[in-house]
Amino acid sequence: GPISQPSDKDEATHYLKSFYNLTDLTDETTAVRREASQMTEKLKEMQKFFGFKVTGKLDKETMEMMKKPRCGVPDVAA
Amino acid sequence: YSTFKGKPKWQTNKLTYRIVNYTPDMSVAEVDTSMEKALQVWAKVTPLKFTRINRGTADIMISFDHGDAYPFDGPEGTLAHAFAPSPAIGGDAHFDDDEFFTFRSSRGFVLFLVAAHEFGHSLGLSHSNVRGALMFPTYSFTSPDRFSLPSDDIRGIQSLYGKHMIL
Repeated sequence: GPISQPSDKDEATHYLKSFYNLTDLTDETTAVRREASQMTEKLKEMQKFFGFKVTGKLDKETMEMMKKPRCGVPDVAA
Repeated sequence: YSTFKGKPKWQTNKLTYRIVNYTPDMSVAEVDTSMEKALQVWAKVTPLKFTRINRGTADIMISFDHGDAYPFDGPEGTLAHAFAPSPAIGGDAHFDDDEFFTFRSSRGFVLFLVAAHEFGHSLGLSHSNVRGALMFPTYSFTSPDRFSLPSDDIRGIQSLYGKHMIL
């Protein structure tokens, strides 16, 4: 099931910013909603790349992949 | 396999590389051998030839320092990064000096494996989603003595540079 610990979410956000072009949102009125939506889309993108079940949720399998040592080049073309 | 957007590649088959500095984890000879062997992974299946230089600017500048706008993150996490073919920083490969690199031991990250992956980027390959491919983004230990370049990576690099011609 989804993992909700703040540290995992922070780690996932950092990972998606580094490798899936997740961007900071500055418009505070809608930022929270748009960030959640963008996070879901980026998680889906990552899950699709790694051949996982595409849920858009930060599940155990996705989190484990984020913790693995890896190359610093983004998986999506910048 | 996949290539970078715009499919950048070197316009010559004769490329130079330079090792700018070293990791304290391994001897100089071990680093030199690891880098040479990692480049030969790609040279064996393409017409590419690599020549080492010890001063000046090489096509592929190799360092144990991020040396750009993308800092590393301490031990584990990101191990290294490299730039797609282009002038200046293009082709350069940077290794995180906070990692513990090894010559062949699994008690650390085998420099040959990390370097061979990064040089794939230096030559124009992006990440592959094929598990087991050298260009898969996560590190996986394989004994360097038993390593052979997976077919996905061979197809990828030959899509850019063609096959190795035996005369």
